[in-house]
Amino acid sequence: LGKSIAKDKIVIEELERTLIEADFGVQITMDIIEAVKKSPDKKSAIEEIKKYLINILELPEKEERSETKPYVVMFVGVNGVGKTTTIAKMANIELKNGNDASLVAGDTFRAAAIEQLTIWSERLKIPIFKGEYGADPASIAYRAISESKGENRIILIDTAGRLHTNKNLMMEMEKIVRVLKKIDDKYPNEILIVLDASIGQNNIQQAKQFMVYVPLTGIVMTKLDGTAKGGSIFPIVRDLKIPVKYIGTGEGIDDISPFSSEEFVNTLFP
Amino acid sequence: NIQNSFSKIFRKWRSKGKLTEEDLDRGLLEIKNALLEADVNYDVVKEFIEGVKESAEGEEILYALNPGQMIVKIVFDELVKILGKAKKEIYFKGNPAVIMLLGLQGSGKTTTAGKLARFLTKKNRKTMLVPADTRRPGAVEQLKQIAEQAGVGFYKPDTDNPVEIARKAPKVAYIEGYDTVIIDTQGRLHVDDKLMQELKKMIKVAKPSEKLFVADGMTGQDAVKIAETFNNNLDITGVILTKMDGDARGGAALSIFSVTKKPIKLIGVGEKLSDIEQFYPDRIASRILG
Ligand SMILES: Nc1nc2c(ncn2[C@@H]2O[C@H](COP(=O)(O)OP(=O)(O)OP(=O)(O)O)[C@@H](O)[C@H]2O)c(=O)[nH]1
Ligand SMILES: Nc1nc2c(ncn2[C@@H]2O[C@H](COP(=O)(O)OP(=O)(O)OP(=O)(O)O)[C@@H](O)[C@H]2O)c(=O)[nH]1
Ligand SMILES: [Mg+2]
Ligand SMILES: [Mg+2]
Repeated sequence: LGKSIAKDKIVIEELERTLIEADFGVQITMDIIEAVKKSPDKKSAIEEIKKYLINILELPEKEERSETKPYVVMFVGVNGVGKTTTIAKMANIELKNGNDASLVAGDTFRAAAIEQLTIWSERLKIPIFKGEYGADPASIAYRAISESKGENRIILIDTAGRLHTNKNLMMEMEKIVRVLKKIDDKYPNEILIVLDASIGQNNIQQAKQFMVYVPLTGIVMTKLDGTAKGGSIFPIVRDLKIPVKYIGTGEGIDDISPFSSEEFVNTLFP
Repeated sequence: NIQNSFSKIFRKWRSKGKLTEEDLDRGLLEIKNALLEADVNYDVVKEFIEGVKESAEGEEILYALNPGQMIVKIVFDELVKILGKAKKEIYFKGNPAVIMLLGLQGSGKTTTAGKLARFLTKKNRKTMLVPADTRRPGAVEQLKQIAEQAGVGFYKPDTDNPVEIARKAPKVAYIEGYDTVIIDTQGRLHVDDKLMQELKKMIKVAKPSEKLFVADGMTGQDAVKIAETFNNNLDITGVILTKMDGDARGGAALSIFSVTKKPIKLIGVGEKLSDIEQFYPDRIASRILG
């Protein structure tokens, strides 16, 4: 007759607190506790939880990068999450991998958005496509990609921050994708949603709603150098099956790492 | 909405005649989950539910005709009562009066600086915007463009030392006839000691009558740790919650106020400079309750 934590209210509450405080959210926390309640003690329950979480995060590996020339990566997300900074970091990774990269200033709305990305392109010494403020971002992206036809380079498209509750802005984003598909149905090769680790349950709504308008291929979670744990990623990966590609850990060009599910899960239970 | 999510439990209550202590606890559990789903911090929820339980027991809810409705009303009233203490006006002292905006990266400080400047201009104040973020690429240019849009003054920094900017700008503003200075600062983590020290130095030389913590309305459980650290280090005078035009429930409002006891002065509701409004406790309360 084994003992189990199911009867131990204190351990259950401690596990619940750890998960809730990490922004997991109520529903998945209950699912996780239910899955591990037969564990004999807290230590083994945590080991079971880690396995459960890694299982959620490990999605089947996507195939190699498609051979399109150029290769197009588009970045989307709500306001202030770190899209523009992440693009600079990812362009730098491409350069370090020996690839050519160009930036597209697709935020034609926010004050100094084009200047901000331009400064990054100057620091990285890479080309940037830009247009006028108020121009249609779809037309800027279209021009950038068609002018780069046949080039062996990565093109990173910045877009304006937008709340998923703003239908017009969601449709503007959808149009960028639709217009690029006229050049090649494979475009954009990747659509990455940038999520801020300090945001709570709304991250789930963001991912779900953005997915309705554009086929997200990956997630970048930023600001994990803060104290937030980013637990909202689990319901998102579990339900939408979008892989986490990178995590942002600061404001500098090198403050980015490829996502490791083991490292991420171990940080939740130090 | 809250009525619908609790209706299952409360409908069962109606057919019961008299509630047991256990029934009440089940109802409170539903409320606890609703608040956690709204991003209210775990400990803040615990404390809040205990307060509600005391009121509920006092109100003889166990014998009430419609206990479900009663408990929802108790929760709503309790939320409004707590958040109501959070409502206060902007405080101007000094000539010029200095307002400093501070907070985490990307929370909306620079945009809010413009909104606040425009808001105060409508109240006949003569405002100068001061760009003390000299590190983020394009930050000074961003505030400059916002100052033009808002039709307010703009301080041109002659150094990239934020403490020097904070020290000099109010003097220049005074000479140029401005009665209000809004200092925009670099986003910084509450756990970045060096940058928190920098902010302390800026406060020392600028002597702001308002140190406003600008927080993203969608912030999750970490809102408590973040706000507490800013408040303990800097003694903030108020909070501005941004991006409340989204569908985040806004539990961060309750978390931040509970832990700092500092007033929520304004709410950001969009990207335009006119998208700022007063903080209405009852509106935020019903939003948190979903
Ligand atoms: N600490 C920390 N700050 C970050 C990280 N990523 C971005 N930031 C900061 O977050 C702030 C916003 O970054 P941006 O790149 O402008 O964000 P954005 O999503 O492009 O913003 P909008 O275009 O206005 O929607 C800046 O101050 C960045 O330096 C990160 O991983 N950690
Ligand atoms: N929808 C919405 N967007 C907002 C609101 N306030 C600010 N923003 C947007 O949020 C993003 C970040 O705003 P900023 O003013 O650059 O934020 P910040 O705090 O100055 O950022 P850092 O200086 O990097 O720390 C921009 O895209 C703004 O337009 C708001 O109330 N609603
Ligand atoms: Mg941007
Ligand atoms: Mg700023």
